[in-house]
Amino acid sequence: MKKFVVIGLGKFGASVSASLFELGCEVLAIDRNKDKVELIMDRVTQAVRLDATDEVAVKQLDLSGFDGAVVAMGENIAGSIFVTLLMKEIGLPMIVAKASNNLQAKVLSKVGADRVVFPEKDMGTRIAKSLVFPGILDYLDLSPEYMIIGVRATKDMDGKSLADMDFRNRYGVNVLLVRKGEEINATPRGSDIINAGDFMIIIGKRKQIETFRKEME
Amino acid sequence: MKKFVVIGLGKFGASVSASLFELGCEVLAIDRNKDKVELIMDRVTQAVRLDATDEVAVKQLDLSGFDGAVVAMGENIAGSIFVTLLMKEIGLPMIVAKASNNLQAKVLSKVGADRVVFPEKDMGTRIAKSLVFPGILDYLDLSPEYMIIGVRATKDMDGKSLADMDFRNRYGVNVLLVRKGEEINATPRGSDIINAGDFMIIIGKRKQIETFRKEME
Ligand SMILES: Nc1ncnc2c1ncn2[C@@H]1O[C@H](COP(=O)(O)OP(=O)(O)OP(=O)(O)O)[C@@H](O)[C@H]1O
Ligand SMILES: Nc1ncnc2c1ncn2[C@@H]1O[C@H](COP(=O)(O)OP(=O)(O)OP(=O)(O)O)[C@@H](O)[C@H]1O
Repeated sequence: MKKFVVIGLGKFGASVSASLFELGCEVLAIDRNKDKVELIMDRVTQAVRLDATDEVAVKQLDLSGFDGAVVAMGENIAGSIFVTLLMKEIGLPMIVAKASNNLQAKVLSKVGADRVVFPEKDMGTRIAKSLVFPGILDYLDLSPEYMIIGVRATKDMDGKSLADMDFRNRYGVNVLLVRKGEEINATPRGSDIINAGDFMIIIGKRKQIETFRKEME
Repeated sequence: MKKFVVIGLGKFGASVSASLFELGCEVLAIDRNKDKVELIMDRVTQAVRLDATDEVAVKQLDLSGFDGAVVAMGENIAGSIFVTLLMKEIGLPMIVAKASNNLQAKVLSKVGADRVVFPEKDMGTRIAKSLVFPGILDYLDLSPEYMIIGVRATKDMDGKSLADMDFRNRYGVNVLLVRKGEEINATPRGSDIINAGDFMIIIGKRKQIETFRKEME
């Protein structure tokens, strides 16, 4: 069972804490604000009110057996840098830190963060893409060149077979999977018939996916 | 070319604005804080300093031709509810609103938000999963029952063929794709040899993916 410490219980820190706990981990949640500590205490192993920049108090917690730390102290930029450094000194093997801006992100990496995250910025990009490409339900960036997208079959596709639509030759993209309602077909064949509303997972180079998507509108 | 208005230029709103603009859309970015407006003005079509709860001023902007609105006013909970309602009255066809908590989310939906987002909460869940399942590089939730994951082949797998490893019978999961460096194979066969570090896209029911993943550790 993995053990994690989460410092800073804003929206992001609280979510990481509760999610880790739900996934079966031991979670020590820390915040200097008593209300934040009380809000999370039923959803983690242990919640402690503490100023994480108080080095003596933090070292008394004995975090040496922990698998990782998440530093989510939001607007307390100097504090998050200092606490990240402290987690590195204590020897935490994995440190994730939330950053508010690029400059802070660089410093966090320098002082020991293994991974720096920008929740609002990343979600902003995802939302923008979903607004511009409404047919795309989700996507996986496979590499700088390839991506996988999930799309719903349109009315024009209703009743046609994959061979009829010939995506491979028309757009250079491959259909990896088709889901009809709850039924999943992970080995789609040319003879398979597509109906409007079916969910398809498609892979291709970005430009190809882009062309495919434009034609779908 | 699509047109969007983004109200509230915190980290999330600024990211949505800049991303939409980079994707080729016309973007009107609004904030009551002059500094926020100046920070974004080179990265959007037009940036306006305005209190979005000033109904008269907002209606003078003539947003009727726009494709959607993103309401990202962060901690101004009452304001974000009011502005969402205003966008609905004006007739914006797609309204995305950022919420800080579930109660606010319910109200936002009631007053017209087509989609309510929780950037920090969603990212918190993603980060938690990446900490607990470090082998899983990314994932797509296909349905309540199925998921697709991206994983790196481990040293034990080095030099074995997909038939040797027989994931389908051992775990009930299918390998959809194998990427070796830049080369992508979207139609993997039993005879294909896997090397440590190869990237594989695997689909299966959640329990099956979970079992597979545990064995990989
Ligand atoms: N020195 C500290 N010790 C412990 N907790 C701290 C310290 N400094 C800040 N925090 C806590 O970090 C939490 C997150 O900070 P804040 O609310 O500024 O961030 P935020 O950017 O709004 O966060 P989020 O985006 O996660 O909601 C707060 O609950 C705050 O009390
Ligand atoms: N009535 C209003 N009219 C225009 N802008 C507003 C109004 N109320 C708040 N805003 C703007 O919304 C922006 C986002 O708000 P705030 O910084 O409270 O949110 P946040 O939760 O920290 O945002 P984020 O998570 O996106 O960084 C601020 O720049 C603020 O000036």
